[in-house]
Amino acid sequence: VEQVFGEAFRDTAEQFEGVFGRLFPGGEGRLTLTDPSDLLTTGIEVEARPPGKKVKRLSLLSGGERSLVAVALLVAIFKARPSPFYIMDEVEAALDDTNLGRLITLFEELRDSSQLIVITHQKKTMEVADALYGVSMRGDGITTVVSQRLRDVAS
Amino acid sequence: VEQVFGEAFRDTAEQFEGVFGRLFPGGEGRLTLTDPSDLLTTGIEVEARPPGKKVKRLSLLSGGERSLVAVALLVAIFKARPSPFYIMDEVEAALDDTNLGRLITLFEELRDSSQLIVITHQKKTMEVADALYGVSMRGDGITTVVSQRLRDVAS
Amino acid sequence: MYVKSLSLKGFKSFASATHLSLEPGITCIVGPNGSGKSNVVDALAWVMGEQGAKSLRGGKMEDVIFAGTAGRAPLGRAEVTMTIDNTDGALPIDYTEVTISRTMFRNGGSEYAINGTSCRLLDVQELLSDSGIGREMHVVVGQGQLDTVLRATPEERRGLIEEAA
Amino acid sequence: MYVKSLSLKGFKSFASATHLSLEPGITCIVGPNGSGKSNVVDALAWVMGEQGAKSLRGGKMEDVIFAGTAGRAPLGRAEVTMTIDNTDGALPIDYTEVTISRTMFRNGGSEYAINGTSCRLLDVQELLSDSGIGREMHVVVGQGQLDTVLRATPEERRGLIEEAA
Ligand SMILES: Nc1ncnc2c1ncn2[C@@H]1O[C@H](COP(=O)(O)OP(=O)(O)OP(=O)(O)O)[C@@H](O)[C@H]1O
Ligand SMILES: Nc1ncnc2c1ncn2[C@@H]1O[C@H](COP(=O)(O)OP(=O)(O)OP(=O)(O)O)[C@@H](O)[C@H]1O
Ligand SMILES: [Mg+2]
Ligand SMILES: [Mg+2]
Repeated sequence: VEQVFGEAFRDTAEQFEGVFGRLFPGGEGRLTLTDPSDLLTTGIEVEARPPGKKVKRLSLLSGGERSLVAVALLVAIFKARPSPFYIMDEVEAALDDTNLGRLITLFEELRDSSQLIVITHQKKTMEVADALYGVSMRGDGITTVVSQRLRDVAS
Repeated sequence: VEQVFGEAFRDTAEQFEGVFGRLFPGGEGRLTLTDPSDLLTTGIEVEARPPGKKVKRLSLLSGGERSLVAVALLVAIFKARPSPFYIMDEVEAALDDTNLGRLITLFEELRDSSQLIVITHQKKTMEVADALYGVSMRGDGITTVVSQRLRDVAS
Repeated sequence: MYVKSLSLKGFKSFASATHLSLEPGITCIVGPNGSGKSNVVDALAWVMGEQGAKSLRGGKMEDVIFAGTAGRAPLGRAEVTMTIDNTDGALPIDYTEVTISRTMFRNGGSEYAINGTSCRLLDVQELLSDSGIGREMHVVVGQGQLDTVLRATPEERRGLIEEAA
Repeated sequence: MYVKSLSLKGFKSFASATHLSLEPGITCIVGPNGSGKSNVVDALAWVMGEQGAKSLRGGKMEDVIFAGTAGRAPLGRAEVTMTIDNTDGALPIDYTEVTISRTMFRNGGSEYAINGTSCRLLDVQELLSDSGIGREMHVVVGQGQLDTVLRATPEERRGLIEEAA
């Protein structure tokens, strides 16, 4: 158990530095163990320094910055220990256009090895979809699925 | 104290039904007292039924619906007991285009009697601003205010 | 391995039988507020064995059954079926296509099935965890749940990594 | 009554003295993630007397002072001044223009002033509460705070109405 976790943590921490650097170009992120001497019970701390900034306290980060740090951690786990599919429900809510673009680049990387089911309101995200489902409620409280458009149909 | 609260609650509850009906056309919302016999300690319950739906449990509402119900409550308080200004930081994050339009209509009503300072990423919201400030950080971690555009300048 | 299709009947706002066929790659689900997108996410989590009423936004597990509307009576059961393409053998079971079903009755009973054969919740959870989908559902990032990852305690974050490993 | 202008110096990411002049009606503040928009909101709440480090997203009150960056040393104090147009007399004080200032020093001291005259935090809070801006700051809806209104207990919601009344 200790060894399994130790290796998973090392791989995740390595991925985190890479992913963080892609979401925060010029910034620096790191995962650390609260108690490296005790791999059975140690917790994990997140350090995040956006580019040009010195402040490291997570609570002082902006709403969008916090979203990106959380995404960096999750995507680092996804890359270190892949699962066959992931489901993401409106994770872009706090992101501005530039950061949304960086998130989408990560989605496209994950797509190479995993299926992504993404709930979104954002046009930019829809544009990279291989398939698109529209849900609708015609005023009667019952959901109907109104359309399915596949990428090769549209292009 | 009891009387002040009692009147404030009555006015707020009345406003809530109106505002709710404007955010959820065809739906029904109500504020109730948990203990009407004890005005000193009673709490306040929120009932919300979107149009066409029967479900009343707040936790089952969607992200956008929850935002709208919260906005309805706050705006009801703002209309029942006005303050000179209000500050709102990205309250539209979960709203789709249609609901954002309804929210903006409420902002325009509040503007008649109060000053609104609104942080936003949404173009539609910016379009109703009387004044627009842009903030920026030029990669050095220090905020600069980059522009001020007044409505009469643009038109 | 990927999710080939999802069928919902009587699950939350999906009163009528609804069939979604999914693709490898990125599938986007879009629509107005309150139309049922997050309910699809709940259905996926639920059929994979989610047991927390709160994670499904309800007060009790029964809240996933269609509760009726002004124009339609409540239903007596909710049923979700997930069909998985298992050509790569990621699921340790000798089928290229695997269906996982879950049914819940308003009187409180629950049924599970793998490829049409009745089984226990534990069987579904064990089958999935061997392929990388653990019980904590780290693969499902729910609406508004992103900040939770940062507000979590160091021990809770450890749990995320342990589950994925 | 409306806020005519806001001056910030050494407050969070506003290292350099910054002056924002505001209008009646709707003022929108826009900009990229992390650029300082919510810091403006924090400045408004802070100068009006907000005492909770957590409400200002810090661990301690000192966190509102500019902490320095790669290219600039930390500052020793944060200062915010809010100028209010009081032509309608909503503030019970005999001036058509009222300035409220708050300064915090890194060594821990704090100063408040109304129209340049030193005063206590309590004086600022009392002056504002008479015009409809209570101590709970129900007039400030912070980022991500909307859902809190719904998750609040019935008693907490009562508090919202009591404060506005
Ligand atoms: N058991 C149930 N029976 C009937 N309707 C239900 C049931 N449970 C939830 N609903 C309805 O489903 C709707 C919520 O749908 P959902 O959360 O999927 O919306 P959404 O498309 O994700 O919206 P948003 O964009 O706002 O997040 C609510 O209006 C709720 O009333
Ligand atoms: N005391 C301080 N000294 C220096 N910088 C600080 C201080 N406190 C906060 N900051 C910085 O201010 C930034 C946050 O700004 P703010 O929350 O205003 O962003 P925002 O424009 O609201 O972004 P978003 O659109 O993502 O919500 C953070 O990057 C943080 O590092
Ligand atoms: Mg949703
Ligand atoms: Mg912000």
